[in-house]
Amino acid sequence: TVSFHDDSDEDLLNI
Amino acid sequence: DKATNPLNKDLDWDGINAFCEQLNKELEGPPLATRLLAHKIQSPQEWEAIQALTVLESCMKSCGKRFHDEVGKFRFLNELIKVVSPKYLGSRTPEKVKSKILELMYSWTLGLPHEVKISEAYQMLKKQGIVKC
Repeated sequence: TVSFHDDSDEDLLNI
Repeated sequence: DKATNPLNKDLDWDGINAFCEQLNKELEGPPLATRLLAHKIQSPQEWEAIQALTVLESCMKSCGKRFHDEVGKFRFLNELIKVVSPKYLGSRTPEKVKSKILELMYSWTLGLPHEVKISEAYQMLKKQGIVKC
């Protein structure tokens, strides 16, 4: 489950 | 379900407004909403994708920072990028869906300039020639 305080993110997809 | 069920062939604005209100109320509302909408925006059924994009557009207008921040993450933006990119889903996606995604992203670069990842993603699409005008 995603935490309410989740500030994590992925990298921008390069196409 | 009312807002995003593709069997509903007309937009249900009461349902859409209720969806936006609910996602504001729930702690996990924004990540849950973005995951649901991303999945539907990637649907090969044009209506399902357009419907979900309309819900996304409406919620971006009426919801606050928590939702803007979630949409403004690459985690969600990457899912939109996949729909417009020929390397992923772009070849089988109707032009209407791709155009709406690019229009929404452009509008957010103007209306939400502090969501820098949206601008970064949009600039990348321009550089790659996905944004034609």
